[in-house]
Amino acid sequence: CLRKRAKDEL
Amino acid sequence: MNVFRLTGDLSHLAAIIILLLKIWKSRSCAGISGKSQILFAIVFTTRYLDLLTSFISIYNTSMKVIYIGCAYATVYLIYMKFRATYDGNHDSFRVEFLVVPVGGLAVLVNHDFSFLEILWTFSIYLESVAILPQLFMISKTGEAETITTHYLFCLGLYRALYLLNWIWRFYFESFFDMIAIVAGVVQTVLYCDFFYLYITKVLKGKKLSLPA
Repeated sequence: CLRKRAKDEL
Repeated sequence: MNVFRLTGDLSHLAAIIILLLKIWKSRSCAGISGKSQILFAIVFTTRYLDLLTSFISIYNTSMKVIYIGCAYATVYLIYMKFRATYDGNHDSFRVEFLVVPVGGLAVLVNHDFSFLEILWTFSIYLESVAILPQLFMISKTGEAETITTHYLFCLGLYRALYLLNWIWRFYFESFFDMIAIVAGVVQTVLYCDFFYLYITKVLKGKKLSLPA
């Protein structure tokens, strides 16, 4: 499944 | 934040600064693809719109602002200040062949069908191929200045380090983002041929030139 994106990454 | 994330970000920052300094010190953007730099400016702009909607950390915000600022400064130097030195004839990659399919893919394959999320996805996909005009230019002219190869190496290394970061996060945080991982693998693979040339030629003190 697709996990939601990491908002802390650049 | 783990060591791969941090070194990845710093490698990315180093690449951007190396390119800016190279152009500024030599007063020339010869050998640099303006098209790739425009694509990177679009990548940062579409990815970091969340600067306006959410705050993560001082580190996060300042890096985003620096990346965006440097990307536009680079485009300005190439197309305005030192445009006389811009080698447009060799920068002939058709970017619409990248932007249009990538835009379509971002609309079709994303985590969430919302405006910001689609733009973020677009930026991830576009970044994975944004270096192609630059690599195409080098293959056309058959050579690259050594400082340009240092730029490319840092830029390629950054995404490779992010791959290690994602492996780390998968094991220790049970976190993974399939979109970023697949695009990151594609992006890193595109640099493999260059990495080989960098290690076998540039690191041994030779100029990077391709056989005719």
